[in-house]
Amino acid sequence: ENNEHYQRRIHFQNSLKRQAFLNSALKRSDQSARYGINQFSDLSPQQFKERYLTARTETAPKFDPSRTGIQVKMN
Amino acid sequence: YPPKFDWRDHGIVGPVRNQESCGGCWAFSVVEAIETVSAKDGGKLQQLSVQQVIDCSYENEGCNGGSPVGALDWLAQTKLKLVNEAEYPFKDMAGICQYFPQSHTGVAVRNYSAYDFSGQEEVMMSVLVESGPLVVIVDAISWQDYLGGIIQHHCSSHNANHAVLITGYDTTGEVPYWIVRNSWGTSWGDNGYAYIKIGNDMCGIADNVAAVFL
Repeated sequence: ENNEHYQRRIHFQNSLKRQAFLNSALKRSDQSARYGINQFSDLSPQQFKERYLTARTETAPKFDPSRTGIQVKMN
Repeated sequence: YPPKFDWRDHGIVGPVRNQESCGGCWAFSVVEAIETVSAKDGGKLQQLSVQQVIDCSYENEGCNGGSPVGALDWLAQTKLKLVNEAEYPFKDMAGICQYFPQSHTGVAVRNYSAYDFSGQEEVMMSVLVESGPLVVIVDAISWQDYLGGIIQHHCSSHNANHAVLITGYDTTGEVPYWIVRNSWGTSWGDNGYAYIKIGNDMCGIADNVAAVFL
């Protein structure tokens, strides 16, 4: 069970189940997001998170057009 | 502002990059924004060095992660000039910061802004048109399996973890959406791009939004 190839196959099987769930959203249309096999399908969600979801956030102030120097044009 | 806008249509967005096994999305998003704003301001579109930011932005953690706003703050304070990608190429791992004299050709950040636009995505569109592409941090958990189409479900707004670049938007169809450039190569998503519904702070796209000024 520690075999890496075996683990990847398990992750891949789990990916297929997860993708089926994600594709089952209500009110699907031609424009709806599609989920399926890609280069990350043999990673577990935890591995994917650790490798690729590495951005840190800092709390940003709420945007107030009257207080910032940014020009805003509204139609 | 127009109902549909994309900085790619102005020919000033570079090709989609691939961060490979490096957790440096924070650096990719920032450098890509600087490239386009530099071209928008009259420079030529060139690929700038992501590796320089990964190696030299000491308050971040290289390929182990970092903050786009932290990187912008560091760039604005130090006025460090980002050199061309060819001079300091991407290595898929962090290394020792390579020094270039201030006389060396490069692009420096004058200033930046970072705001929470949740509930104000229409204003965010206007800022994108005026200022250039926007660096945002999203919850990309469900992006592991994304192939294309407009993300409208399965994306929380309370778990931001991945930095990307908004290059445009389209409100002409049934579902208005943001056009998002990712850094996971062209085989991911729609040739490296994702589309996110506008209006519900989907994936937390409006929570942490940064613009660059050169």
